[in-house]
Order: sequence, then structure tokens, then C-alpha cells
Amino acid sequence: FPVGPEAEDEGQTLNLVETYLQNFYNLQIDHHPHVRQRSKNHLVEKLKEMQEFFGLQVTGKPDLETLEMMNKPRCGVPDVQQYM
Amino acid sequence: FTPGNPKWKRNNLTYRIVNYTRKMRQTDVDEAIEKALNVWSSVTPLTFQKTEDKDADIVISFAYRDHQDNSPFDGPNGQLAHAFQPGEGIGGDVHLDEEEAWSKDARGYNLFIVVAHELGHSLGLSHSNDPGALMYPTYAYTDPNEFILPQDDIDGIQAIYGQINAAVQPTGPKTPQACDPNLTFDAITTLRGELMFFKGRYMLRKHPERAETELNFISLFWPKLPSGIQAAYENVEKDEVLLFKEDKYWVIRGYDIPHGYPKPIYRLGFPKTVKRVNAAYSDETTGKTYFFVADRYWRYDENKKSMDQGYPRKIVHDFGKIGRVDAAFQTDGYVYFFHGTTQFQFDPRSKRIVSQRKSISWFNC
Repeated sequence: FPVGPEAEDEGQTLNLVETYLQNFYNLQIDHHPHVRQRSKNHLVEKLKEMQEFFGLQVTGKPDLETLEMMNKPRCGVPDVQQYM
Repeated sequence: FTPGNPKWKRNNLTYRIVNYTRKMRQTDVDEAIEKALNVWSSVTPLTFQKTEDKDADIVISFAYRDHQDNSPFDGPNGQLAHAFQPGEGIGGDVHLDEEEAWSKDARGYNLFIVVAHELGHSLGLSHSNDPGALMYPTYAYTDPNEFILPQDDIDGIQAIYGQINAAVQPTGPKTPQACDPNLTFDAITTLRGELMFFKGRYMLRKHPERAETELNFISLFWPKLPSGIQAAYENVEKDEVLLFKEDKYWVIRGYDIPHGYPKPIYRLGFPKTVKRVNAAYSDETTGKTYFFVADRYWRYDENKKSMDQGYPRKIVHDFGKIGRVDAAFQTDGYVYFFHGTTQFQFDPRSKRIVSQRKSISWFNC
């Protein structure tokens, strides 16, 4: 079936969040189905780390303020990790 | 700090500019980079010498998408630039995304601000979570002519390279904390039902229905406004806010500053002896605006657009012992005067001070 707009949005949001956390919070992603739950927990932990860094409410969810911050133009150097 | 505490082993460093962006004149790029280097050399023993040698310590270049350093750029906006910590080879180098709208002013992305940030990485700093720091990860415009390296960044870089050899050490602006009991304000105004507290280059924004206080740079909303606003008031009927600094004032309507501002305050009827306004508030029920200057105040009629006769008058005569006024605003029928960390609630009907409280009482601390 054609992907509904909200599902499409959800996919885009997840993609934005994953890419941001990979780039700046060293999120490692493993797409194998059997480790999906662990990956999801890992993503939530990294999301909390990002929210903590920016002084946002630490919800572990991609809420509006968190997405706003992720969309801001910024430096490409990670926030938590050595950059070599 | 960057894990492993990387730093340059010597203080006299070299830098090379490999190429230029087509978005700016070459001389403007050179000037922006030189000014950015000076941000750091003026607070540490570091010196920067420009060279054409291939093995310069800090190599600055504009790059496009995948530029062979395992960190491809992402096109306009998003990631603006990156830099590498001190070290051989790519260490210390600064890469700027060629696809960004680089500028020497408030348009697009100001090259000076971004390069100054990236050079912090080149010298060994990582990101700061102080929203006012230069090393904060997200971009925020500051007029290069007004830029002063924040204290957070000075502390960071001096912890790596030490202080300058001078009797007086440079200091920088500290980011206001809404619940700092010593917080004082430059100016305060209502704005469309919200409260705006001005402090240095910052503005604390408080919406009556929201618990938290939002901290922003003034330049985020009004890039053309200077920092250090000294007085402000809202003309609710005209949906305007007037902001004052030294002998000038600006009108803002939402995000816009109409053409022709700033104007001299003497247009409002002040005598030339007045050099600045300390505070102002406007009473929308009477159409009268009150301007506070040292120990006196003027009353201005918004309808007649002129000062009322019989002014200035002594503040103490009509408002009681509130001393010099730093900031003032009116809401819910009361006037709130701020003097240092003290706030007076004044009832214009009974013409009396009805309560006194801390200046930060509006921030749910």
C-alpha cells in the first residue's frame, strides 16, 4: 500500500534522528532483525545523551524541541567523541 | 576538552589558506580568517603566521561533499564545517562546506564566526554545552564588530595553553542563568503577551503559560539590533516595541525593523542633555509612556506623539524610593520596577509600592 503521510513522516523522522546520532553521538546501527530491540535501546540511550548535552528535557523520544535542535545548522565535529 | 587532551607542542603556529569560496571576495575571506585567529591569539600565548608551505600546521580549505576525509559534507545548511584536533597531517585542519552561503555579515553563515569556532577544535577544544559559548555546536550569528570571546571559551583555551603575559587578563561575557539570584537586567518589555528580559547579547523569553524560560541571542530574532539594549517598551495598540541604546532607538514589529531606524531619541522630545534612557514602560490604558533617566522621569503622550508639559519630575516624588531604574514593564495593571536584583511592584492607582521581590521571581526558580 502507498505509505501514509504520517508513516512517511515517521520514517523521515527516524532517519533524521539516526543520522544525527550517528554523526554526532557515535550511534552504531546494526540492522540485523535479531538485534533490533538492542539497537532500539541503544538509539534511545544516545538520544537521551544528546538531550542531556543540549539541556533539553531528557525524554528519549524525538519530541518537537529535540527535532528542532537536530535541524539547526551546526559544526560537523561530534559532541561526545574524539574526531580523527 | 578533547579526549586525550591533544594540544600543539609549540605556541607559534602556521596556517595556510588553500582555496577560496566564490560567495565572498578573497580579501573578505582573508580578513575573516585573520580575525578568527586573533580571537584565540588574543587570550593565549599562541601566535599564527600565514604561510604557503604545504606542511602548515592549520590548513584551511573550502570543500565539497565527499572530500576524502571520511566525513563528507551534506550540502547547504546542516553541517557547515568541521576541523581536526591538533596533530600531524590532517591534524588542526579546517574544512568549510563550499555549498554554504558564506558571508561577512548576517546573511547566510558568517565566515568569521564559523572559522573562529572551528579553530577552537584545531587548537584542542571540543564542544561546550554553554549556549552562549563560541564552542557551542549550533550556529548563532553575532556581529563580528561586537564579538567578544565568551568566558567559557577563554577558560577552556587557557586551560590548554595558559594565559597571556599581561597584568590584566581578558575576560568575556558569561551566559545568564535564569535562576542566578544575582541576575540583573538591562531592559525588560512585554511583547504580544510574553515577557522579554534583555541582558548583554541575550534575551530571556518567558511565556506566562510555559514553565521554562527560553534563552536566546537577541541576534536570533533581530540580527541588526546591537547587544546591550538599555530600555524597552511595548506599544500594544501599534503592536510595536521600542528599544533604546545610548542616544538612539529602534522600532521592531514582530521580526522586522522598519526602514529608517535607529533614530535619535531627541525625536521623542528629550533635551540634548539626555544621553541615554535607563528604562521605560507604557500604560496602554492611558496612552502614556514613562521614560526613566537617572533620578528623573519624563512622560510621553503616544497619541499626541510628544512629551507632556511639566516634565522631567523626580522619580522619588511619584514612585517612591525605588532608586535608579534599570528596567520596567507594566502588566495586569501593575508596574514592575527593577533595580539591581530587587524588583518593586507599583500600583499606579494607589501610587504606592505594594510589594518587593527578587528580580528573578518571574522564572519559576
